[in-house]
Amino acid sequence: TDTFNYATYHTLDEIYGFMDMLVAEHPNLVSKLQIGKTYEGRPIYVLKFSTGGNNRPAIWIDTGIHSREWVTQASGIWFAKKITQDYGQNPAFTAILDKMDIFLEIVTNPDGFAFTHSKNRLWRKTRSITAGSSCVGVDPNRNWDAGFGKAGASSNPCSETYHGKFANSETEVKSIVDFVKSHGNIKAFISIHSYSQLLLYPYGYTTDPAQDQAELDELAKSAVTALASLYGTKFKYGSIIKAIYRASGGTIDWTYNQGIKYSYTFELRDTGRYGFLLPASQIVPTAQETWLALLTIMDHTLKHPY
Amino acid sequence: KEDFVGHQVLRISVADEAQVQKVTELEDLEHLQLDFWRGPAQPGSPVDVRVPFPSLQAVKVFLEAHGIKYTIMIEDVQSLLDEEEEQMFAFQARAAS
Repeated sequence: TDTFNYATYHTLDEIYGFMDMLVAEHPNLVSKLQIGKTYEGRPIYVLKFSTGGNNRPAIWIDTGIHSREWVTQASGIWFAKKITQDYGQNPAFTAILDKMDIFLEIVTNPDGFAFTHSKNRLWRKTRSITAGSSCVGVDPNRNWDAGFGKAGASSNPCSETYHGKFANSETEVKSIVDFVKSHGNIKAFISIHSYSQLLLYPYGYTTDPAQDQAELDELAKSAVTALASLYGTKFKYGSIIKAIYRASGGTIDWTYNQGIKYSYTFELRDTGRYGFLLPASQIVPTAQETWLALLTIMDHTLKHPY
Repeated sequence: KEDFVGHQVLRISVADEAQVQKVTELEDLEHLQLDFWRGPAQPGSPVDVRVPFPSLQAVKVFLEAHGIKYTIMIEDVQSLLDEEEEQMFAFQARAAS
């Protein structure tokens, strides 16, 4: 994986091949779990980074839940390599991985991602068929059991924000739900999207403030400050409903309601030049700056056990 | 493979609640086939929407008729996709050799 090109976009097969190479290079640090299968039958893989112990407190990071946001999957690949490079080298990061596990799901919507390469580069949703409709797919970030079906999602199967027939109808979502519930010791959950340069915390389906709002806000401020320190990329931060708009059935609203306090969504570069068609030349700088924010959140999670 | 020649991404600036409402109405007109990259939110928060070529004229007339300001964020979506694809293939060709 030293000669893998992190500065270009890759196909699903290339990414899955990268995962296998990384596991083969670091068998005592990295393992590949299959947490389910997609609607079209593709395996859903999660990389586990662990230095021992059993069911340690863990941090979850996912990228690519909206398949067209290619800079997020590309950043996920870079994060995976960074973890193997920094463990044992960077003291702050080594302290984290000595005590906690990291789960990284790089391609969270494999069917949608394959479709962006084969048929429609701008595809965002899953590829499930909705009975009675000619339109395909559900927005996997409106399908979670948190305010599901409320204002902030569409009941129209042709809409980009269609919430699906019922919560967790999408196997890509249900697989994560089952994994989180069975693991039971995840302490931070970070779901990465693009674009708009935002760091968001719950809630999206209600204006009620999260119970830990003050701490989440403070930590978000530290994280975006760390991010900006590299290239000056300015992120705004706040609750989903305040920073952007009402969105129901969202990932981190569900994880927060599961008791995972440090639940965040990133909206990576840019602010409106390319949108999610970010040129490949910006992949590595985007991943590098985001990593500084992730480190801030992971460090805080390590130092504030609950 | 879906083709996006002539599709533009407009960045719409909504000045007040009434304008947010107007843009939200657009979202419901399915025949326009609009793809909101950033949905209508609150006044001052930009709305980015990909407009297929056949709907461009109608959408621009609608916005101008309601005094809603917009700029063109992406002139032609397909040309960006072509650049992206060239970059990927150039890498793959080098990797193959």
